[in-house]
Amino acid sequence: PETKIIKDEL
Amino acid sequence: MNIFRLTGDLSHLLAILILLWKIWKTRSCSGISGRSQILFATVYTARYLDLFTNFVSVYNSVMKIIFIAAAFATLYLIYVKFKATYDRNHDTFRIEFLLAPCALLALILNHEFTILEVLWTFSIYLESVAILPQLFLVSKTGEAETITSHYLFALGSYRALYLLNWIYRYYFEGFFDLIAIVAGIVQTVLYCDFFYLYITRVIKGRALKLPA
Repeated sequence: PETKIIKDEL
Repeated sequence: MNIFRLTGDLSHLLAILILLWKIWKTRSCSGISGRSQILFATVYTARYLDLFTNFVSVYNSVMKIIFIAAAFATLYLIYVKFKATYDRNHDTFRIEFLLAPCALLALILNHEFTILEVLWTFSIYLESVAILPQLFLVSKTGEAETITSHYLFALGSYRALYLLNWIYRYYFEGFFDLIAIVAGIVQTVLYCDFFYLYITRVIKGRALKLPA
């Protein structure tokens, strides 16, 4: 599985 | 955080405040597509549900609250307070033709099949086309008030700046989100002809009139 992308953008 | 994302967020905030200010000051939402604002409110609601589950930063949380509050305040101004000035006859873009495909695509093309992730993906796809009813309205009326063109310029610039932010983050942080990038490119491309008209006309002090 892809690395979890952290949602730090608006 | 980088300068592109910061100016992008501020440009986005500016756009939302310009719109609120225009409607409040002129006490009219003529030339504004209520349907686009419905789509934006849907985008922010679907995207910022994680507001309470995962805290990123004070800045992130404050901006999310402002965007959601401003989106619903705009809907209130358009559909309740100044609904007499709402241009119902020209604001006719069928938004169900945007909502359904975005929802379907979000269910098929996403990073992870969880509620929050699918809703986030839906909000990304929807945001890329949310401005279409507004651009459709401007093309139907053939013109836009100068303040409305400033709103559109700030709103279109925000995602263009985000594209630069993603280039920056790719090279310096190895950050890469194909879904956000592709949707961001589509979103920015939709503004291109408007950007051209804005640069060639509004900047020179002439009204934004689409060539008949």
